[in-house]
Amino acid sequence: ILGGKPAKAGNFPWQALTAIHGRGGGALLGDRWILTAAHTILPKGAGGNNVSLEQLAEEANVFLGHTKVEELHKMGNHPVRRIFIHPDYDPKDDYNFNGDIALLELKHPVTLGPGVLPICLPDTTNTTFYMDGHVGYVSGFGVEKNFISNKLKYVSLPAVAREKCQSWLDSKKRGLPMIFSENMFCAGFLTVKRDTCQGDSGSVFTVLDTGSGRWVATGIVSWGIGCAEGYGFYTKILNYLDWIKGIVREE
Amino acid sequence: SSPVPRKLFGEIRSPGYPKPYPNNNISIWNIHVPKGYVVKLTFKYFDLEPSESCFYDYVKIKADKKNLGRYCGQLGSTTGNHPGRKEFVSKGNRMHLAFHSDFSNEDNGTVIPYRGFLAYYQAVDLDECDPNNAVEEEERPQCQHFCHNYVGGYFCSCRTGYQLQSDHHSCKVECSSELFTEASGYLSSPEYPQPYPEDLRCNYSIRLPKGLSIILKFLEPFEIDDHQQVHCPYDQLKIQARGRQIGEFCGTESPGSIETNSNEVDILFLTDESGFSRGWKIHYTSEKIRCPQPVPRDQFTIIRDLQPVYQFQDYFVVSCKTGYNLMEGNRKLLSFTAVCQADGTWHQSMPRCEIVNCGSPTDLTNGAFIYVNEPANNSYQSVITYQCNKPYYDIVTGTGGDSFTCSSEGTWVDQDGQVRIPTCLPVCGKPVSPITEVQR
Repeated sequence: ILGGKPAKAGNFPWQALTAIHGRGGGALLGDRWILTAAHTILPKGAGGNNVSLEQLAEEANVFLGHTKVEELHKMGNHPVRRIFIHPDYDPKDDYNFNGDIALLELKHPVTLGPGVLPICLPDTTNTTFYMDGHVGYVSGFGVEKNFISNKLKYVSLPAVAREKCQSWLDSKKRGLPMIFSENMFCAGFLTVKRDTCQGDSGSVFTVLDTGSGRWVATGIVSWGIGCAEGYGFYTKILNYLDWIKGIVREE
Repeated sequence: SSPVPRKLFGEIRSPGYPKPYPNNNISIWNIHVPKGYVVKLTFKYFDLEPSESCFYDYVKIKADKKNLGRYCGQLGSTTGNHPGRKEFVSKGNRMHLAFHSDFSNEDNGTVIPYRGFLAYYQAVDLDECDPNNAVEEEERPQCQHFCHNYVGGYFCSCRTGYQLQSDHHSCKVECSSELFTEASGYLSSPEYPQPYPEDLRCNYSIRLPKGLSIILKFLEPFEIDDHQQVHCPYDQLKIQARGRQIGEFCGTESPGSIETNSNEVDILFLTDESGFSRGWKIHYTSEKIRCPQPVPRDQFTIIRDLQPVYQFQDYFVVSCKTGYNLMEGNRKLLSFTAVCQADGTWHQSMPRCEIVNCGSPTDLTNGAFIYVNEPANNSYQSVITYQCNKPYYDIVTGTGGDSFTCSSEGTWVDQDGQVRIPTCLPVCGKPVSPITEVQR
């Protein structure tokens, strides 16, 4: 998290710290599901690594319940029973993060409390959260000023209109042919140094639904070109509600 | 003289009958019927020479050493003694008939052919029991107690408590093993209400089927030799039921009515060598033995159709009020019936009713329950309410709500009668400490 603030205990009780292929983030759904980015489980450009999802589940580490990494580790790992990767996600396509969404089913339900609470999912009809300028908050244990953070940080970022996101992408001279699909949205600033960064992947972009008074996850930290050099790109959760509910209800 | 064969009937004819009888004839007939009968003789036809006092020709009839008459003449004759339709009956089983004809049957020089007689006799049963029929004092039937006549004979019997002796006439007290098996009856001391004999060892046994109880009711008078200071030293009336003595009586005060609660009763009457008391008499009856009136052990027990009296083979059914279980020890019963046995006891003892216990309510994951009413227990009609650990969980209930009551079936049920408990679901998006932006 660049340009953010330290989170206090209980600010983002849904925040999960993952350690699957390096540091990542996630969000608690209900009392036994972790919503995260698919690329934290199957990184792009990993080559011919043919580890099965069962083995990845066995080896995955998930931590919940604190804002300090050291304390999180002390509180213990939450074992993973199964991993669900969205079928649209292609780990071999380096430039297309479409379907960058995954669910981890914990072996044991967690007991909720002040430090561990789930995030809500958006209403299927509510698209206002993605409108240009709608502010949301992202938390994470990712990199800040080239150092990986040992404490949870958060930053507020506005959602950005799709055309602005695409326009900015097109203007990038690096030549990375990144795909901006309809299943994504971007948020952040072009010049203000506030952004998410490596290590924040999988954490959720949340907004406060003033109608219900609840915090709602609208996006998942997915990709960007550098950090704080422009907009960040997020998986649009609204488009994956059916997939999420289908897995959670069946399991 | 010819003996008449011992037949039950026959006829006797004058010599030559129906031809005129000869002169100078004496004929004798001894009619002898079997013992137990008497002879009854009638003349079918009688035609003898009439004479004054039957001096000339006659028929003389004798029986039981008595003359029954001397007869002669013709029907309608003024002299003589015609027997007509008269029946001659002996007292014994013999009758003697004698016919006598003189030297002629002339009347004024005319020979009249008198034909003689034709008589019929039959044996008629002698009622030996009628004292009027006794031939002689010593031959009178001497049944000491009862005489029973039958055709051709008789026999004697004795009163209760007496035994016919070998002479078949005399009766001696015999009461050592009197047995009564009828549902009711009478028994008394010998000779009652006359003074009872001495040296008695009487034993009267009443034996009825199991399940019946014998009731003894003493009638008046009641009189057994006694002593002012010593209890029953001379004569004793002992009553035993099932081998156990329930009383020893003497004196003049009647024991009244005794319920023995037994189907087997023995009454022993022992007398010494003297005394002049009138004895006793008992009317015994029986009824089905009774069982104790069933009494509930607690206020929750219901005895269906309670009867005022329970007797052998009666039964009662027990149930409990709603919310209570029938218990026998630690065992729950689905039903209970007790039957009154032949010995006057119930075949099962009364159960008790214990309040239904639903056990501890199911624990609610991420929640808890509280008892709503007092006392806080798991008994019938106790109420609990489930709650979730707020603010992290919210309760989701069925249509029956979050309150559960301990039902009469022993389960916790909601207001719709369902047993499924609520669920605690996570509350999303409500951090305890949400971020608060201050500076603007």
